[in-house]
Amino acid sequence: MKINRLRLLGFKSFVEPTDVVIENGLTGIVGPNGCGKSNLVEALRFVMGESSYKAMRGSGMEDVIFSGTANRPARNTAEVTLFADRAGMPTPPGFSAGEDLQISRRIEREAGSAYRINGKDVRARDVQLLFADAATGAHSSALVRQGQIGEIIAAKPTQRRQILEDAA
Amino acid sequence: MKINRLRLLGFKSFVEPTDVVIENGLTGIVGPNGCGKSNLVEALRFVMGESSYKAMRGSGMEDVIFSGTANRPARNTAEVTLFADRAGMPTPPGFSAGEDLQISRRIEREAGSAYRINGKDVRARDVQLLFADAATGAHSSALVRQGQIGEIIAAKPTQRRQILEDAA
Amino acid sequence: GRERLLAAFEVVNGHFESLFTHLFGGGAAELMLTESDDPLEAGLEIMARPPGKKPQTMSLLSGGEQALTAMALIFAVFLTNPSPICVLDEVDAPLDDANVERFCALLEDMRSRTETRFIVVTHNPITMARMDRLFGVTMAERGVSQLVSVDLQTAERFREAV
Amino acid sequence: GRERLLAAFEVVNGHFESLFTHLFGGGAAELMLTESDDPLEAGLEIMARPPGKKPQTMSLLSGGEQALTAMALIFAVFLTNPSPICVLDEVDAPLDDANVERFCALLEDMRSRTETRFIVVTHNPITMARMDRLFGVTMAERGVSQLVSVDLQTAERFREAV
Ligand SMILES: Nc1ncnc2c1ncn2[C@@H]1O[C@H](COP(=O)(O)OP(=O)(O)OP(=O)(O)O)[C@@H](O)[C@H]1O
Ligand SMILES: Nc1ncnc2c1ncn2[C@@H]1O[C@H](COP(=O)(O)OP(=O)(O)OP(=O)(O)O)[C@@H](O)[C@H]1O
Ligand SMILES: [Mg+2]
Ligand SMILES: [Mg+2]
Repeated sequence: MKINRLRLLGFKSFVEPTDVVIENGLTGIVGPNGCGKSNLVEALRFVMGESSYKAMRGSGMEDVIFSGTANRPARNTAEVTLFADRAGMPTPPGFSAGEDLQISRRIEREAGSAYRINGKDVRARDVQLLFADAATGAHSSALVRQGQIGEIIAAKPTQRRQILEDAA
Repeated sequence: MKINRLRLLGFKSFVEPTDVVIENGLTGIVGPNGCGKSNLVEALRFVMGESSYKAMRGSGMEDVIFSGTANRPARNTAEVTLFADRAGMPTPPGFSAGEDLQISRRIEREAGSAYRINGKDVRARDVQLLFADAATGAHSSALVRQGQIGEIIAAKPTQRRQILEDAA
Repeated sequence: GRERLLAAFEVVNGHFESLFTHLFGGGAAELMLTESDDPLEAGLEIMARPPGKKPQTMSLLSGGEQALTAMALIFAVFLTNPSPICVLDEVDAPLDDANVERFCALLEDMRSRTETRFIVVTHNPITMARMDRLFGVTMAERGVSQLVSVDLQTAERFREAV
Repeated sequence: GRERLLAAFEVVNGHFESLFTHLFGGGAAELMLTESDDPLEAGLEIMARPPGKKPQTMSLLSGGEQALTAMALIFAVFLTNPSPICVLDEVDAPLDDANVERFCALLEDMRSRTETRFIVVTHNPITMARMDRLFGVTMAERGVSQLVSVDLQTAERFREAV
């Protein structure tokens, strides 16, 4: 799989449509405290089917929907879309072989999340499996949250062993 | 109280006798990762009567005794001495009024800690009370350990309330 | 016991509200004692709203915003009952440059308001430059720490090159 | 299930030992599966010895030493089964300048050995300078994030001045 682009709309502080083009090598994300860098990386885990709102620092999954500012009202929905190549990957059941994948997740207040792969409605599980087959996913050990290094050090040995699951 | 000087001998990586002169205002401590900065500040809490070896990152209080390197053998004892003025403080029971205080704590493998105030043997409790009367001590909220800011944020509200005890 | 804690809480809260607004250049925050009629069993909650943003649970704030908020709490307690010594071990680690400058300004303010002596462990060159003096800790011999005085002018050169 | 985990563990451990020694410029470390005959209930322990020092429990290592050790573990797992994308959010925060350089060299090494795309959130100017490109996140309007492209040359000027 090659992940090429992430599109955010109404996701946390990214109220305006935002496109993040992801290219080869090392891409740095910089900016002052509180400007939205961690929000941006959380959008990737969100569209990959992150099921834990705590892992997104909220007290409910709806906390990822833009909640308004002093000058703007809250939104009702948030949507994140990931654009990828399926280079070298098996075709997911129900899809014709082809190169491009467009995976989206849209959450609406009091209605939960709706997932789509290439425009077709699917379940969260289908999206999670798609990424797992590509050696990635919301719980990939290669997605290191802010402060997670400290958690690995402080973890009980049985918790820490879960990091090996990615390698197996 | 005015804290003027800290003397370390055999405390963690400070195997050689080390004097830290503490003056007014802001004193910065700098150096590479692992060189001993946090060890240095732990020596202050140690001599103030820190009773928790976990707060000193060990699995026993003897972990503060120099444990040797590739080129040097381990030591059997560690000693930290604090030199302070008693400006404006009440005289501790059993001591004559006077300006200077010399508080020391010496730990020996398999023999525990021995405390002294101005050369006289005292108990840990006497040292802890002395510093508490001076609005400080090993658990003062003004002694912020590396990573403690994260602990305050993550703390349960009942745990976090303990920080107020210093102000009461 | 209970009256003293409540009285202390009021003073700490007053300091906390103004320190937060000072550190964030705006916004508002307050402390709340919750969950119990007995304040000795109560919990300490923090409500924080950075400038221009809506009030949110602490968990949704950024790493740096949380650190600044916790720092406002620590110094609010400190001002209520200043200690002779204050030691801060790498508290500036999650802060961006602008916030490190504000943190240093806060320390200079505390220095002018109290007799307290401050020890600040840091890797940040901005913080180093604003100290009154610097001690360096080195391990010229592996595993053996040594304290050296560092001239503020040569601090740049010394800094973590060892 | 059990054989696969044990086989994976062996490969991860091999990578971990060499990554640790590489990052620390010496010393030694290894992983251990402990506490249970069933590896699916086992614990993962880390034994680490920085160069010149005696082996110690992880808790006694410094903040920066622990971060580097955890990084060696994360990349050991990564090399065993490279993912298409790797995101690191402020993992360089506790590192001194020399270790930040080593961390960046490690990332460049990973980039040359795999097809993985890396996203690195950082406040550190050394890290910024070693990226292939930079995106800036700003809040020109309070509470509203916007993405901008940052020219590596002007990165110094942009950096956290907003
Ligand atoms: N649902 C939401 N709607 C609007 N704003 C939100 C929402 N959730 C979080 N935020 C805001 O996003 C900000 C945090 O952003 P983020 O954690 O991405 O910062 P950051 O750039 O990573 O900063 P740092 O460098 O301190 O880690 C907070 O100020 C928070 O109030
Ligand atoms: N009892 C001991 N005897 C000898 N060395 C010890 C002892 N206890 C800890 N150490 C060593 O001290 C080092 C840690 O020092 P310290 O935590 O003070 O580093 P630091 O300067 O704060 O680094 P950082 O900037 O990464 O936080 C470790 O390498 C550890 O092995
Ligand atoms: Mg962040
Ligand atoms: Mg330290």
